Amino acid sequence: MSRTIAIANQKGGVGKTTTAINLSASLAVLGKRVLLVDMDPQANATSGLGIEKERLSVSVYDVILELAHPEQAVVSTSIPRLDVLPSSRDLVGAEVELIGADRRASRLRIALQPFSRSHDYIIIDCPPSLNLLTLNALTAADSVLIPLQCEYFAMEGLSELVRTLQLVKRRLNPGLQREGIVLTMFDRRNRLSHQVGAETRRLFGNLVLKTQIPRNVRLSEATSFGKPAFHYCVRSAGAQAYVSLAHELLSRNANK
Amino acid sequence: MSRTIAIANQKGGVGKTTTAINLSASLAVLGKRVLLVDMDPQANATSGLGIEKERLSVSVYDVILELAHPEQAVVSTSIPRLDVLPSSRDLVGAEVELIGADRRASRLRIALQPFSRSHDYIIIDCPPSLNLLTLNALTAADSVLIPLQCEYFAMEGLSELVRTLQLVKRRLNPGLQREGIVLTMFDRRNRLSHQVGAETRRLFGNLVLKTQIPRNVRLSEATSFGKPAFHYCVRSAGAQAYVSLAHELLSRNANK
Ligand SMILES: Nc1ncnc2c1ncn2[C@@H]1O[C@H](COP(=O)(O)OP(=O)(O)OP(=O)(O)O)[C@@H](O)[C@H]1O
Ligand SMILES: Nc1ncnc2c1ncn2[C@@H]1O[C@H](COP(=O)(O)OP(=O)(O)OP(=O)(O)O)[C@@H](O)[C@H]1O
Ligand SMILES: [Mg+2]
Ligand SMILES: [Mg+2]
Repeated sequence: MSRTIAIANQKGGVGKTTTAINLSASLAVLGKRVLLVDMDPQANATSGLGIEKERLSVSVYDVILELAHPEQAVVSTSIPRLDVLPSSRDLVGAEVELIGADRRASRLRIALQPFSRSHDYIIIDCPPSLNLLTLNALTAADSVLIPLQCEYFAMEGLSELVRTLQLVKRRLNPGLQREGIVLTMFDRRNRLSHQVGAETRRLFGNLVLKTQIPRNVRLSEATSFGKPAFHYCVRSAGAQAYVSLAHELLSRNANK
Repeated sequence: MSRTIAIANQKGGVGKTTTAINLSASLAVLGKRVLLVDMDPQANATSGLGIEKERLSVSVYDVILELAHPEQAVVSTSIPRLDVLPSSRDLVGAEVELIGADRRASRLRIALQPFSRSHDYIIIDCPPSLNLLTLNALTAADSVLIPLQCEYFAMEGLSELVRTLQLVKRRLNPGLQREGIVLTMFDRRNRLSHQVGAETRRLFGNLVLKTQIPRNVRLSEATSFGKPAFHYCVRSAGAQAYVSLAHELLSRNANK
């Protein structure tokens, strides 16, 4: 049985895509078969793994509009055991096109069913908003992982996100659990990072994962080369942090 | 006559709100009367100036739904000559509620007309997406200022944004000009910052403003105290960079 994790936070630029790419790659390195689903019209997870979105004939847009079978859209990457269900620009129109359509919030859940036997983990990257695309991801997911940048504005948005998760759990996906909160771009030299970290642990306790992702330029450099950090600079603090995040999630799930 | 500038970029976390707050405050310090309009349901520009969004009875949501007069929603701040048209959580519903409504993309332009005599500058903060709220901002604006984080993903989204601006100019707002591109979170020690900066100047030439905003922790610290950087730590590199950005825009507009 596979586990589907949505990476969500409506605050922009907090490290959702960086987490989706590097967690997926780390789980694959640790032997898991992983499908990364890009539900953001910006298609950063798609291009961050070196896939040229202009050359794709089918994307997740065609899948949720039921214009193509999910298997037709999946592409493999140069990383063993890591596949991608890529995004494209068309996705920006999906929300308006699905108005009034039936099962509009569970299109992705239905589309991902064929992969529950072929993949151990399905990781979904979300756009920076609580729109229909994110609702589709939260309805398809077993759990949600929240990247939290150690900054003031990021903290502010958390209560809004928690409210939305409660709504989704009550109305669309009763099985939705919280995978946890992962602190990102943590800068040991910066007082604000420590303050936000401490405050988040005070408010959310055990929900805050032990692994913190440090601010590390190799993580953004790797993206510009279309590779996860592990495959760009394995000894970097960023690559190592995501491997330990993968280990932590595997051991948390093993106990369930 | 006032000038309306929209601060837009669908990429998340690139410094839109930080630019909106600090440019507005710097223009006010330089003697201009400024109205900052918060079109993001996250309401970061509202809380970043110390306004408690839960205590507001009227927000920009009521104004664009024509439930309240614009003057009723405006609040003054502790900074002379700086007023805010605040956001609230309700704004997240505006897009769906305005489906099928008439003049849905020009609600904000009509609402801001009363302020063209009372304010010299109107600065509009946009959410991280090219949705109806951003379209309202681009339709109300005389020009658009694009904050560009010196990172790979931020460059990727630029062509999409430029395409949208051309569409808005052709169909909704023929007078829309480009105020320019401002490089944000520029880190002199980081090769990627220099590469993205050089590439952007190569592609967009004179459109890239001379003032670069450095990565500076005082900018995010100031936000957690509900103040612009100028009023939190005037000698900081962040505060000084936004004052010089205000100077640069004033001199560019003076020659027009
Ligand atoms: N730990 C880190 N250290 C340094 N840079 C990082 C780190 N994590 C992410 N970044 C960089 O910060 C920027 C924002 O990250 P990313 O794009 O992953 O965020 P996001 O939440 O997916 O953004 P959006 O809201 O636009 O989808 C990117 O340029 C990325 O390369
Ligand atoms: N020059 C800078 N130096 C250091 N930190 C910065 C700088 N500019 C912005 N920040 C911080 O980076 C984070 C993102 O900035 P900000 O929220 O202004 O971006 P945004 O584009 O408005 O995000 P969103 O897409 O969510 O609206 C904030 O926590 C902010 O305090
Ligand atoms: Mg992203
Ligand atoms: Mg913002």
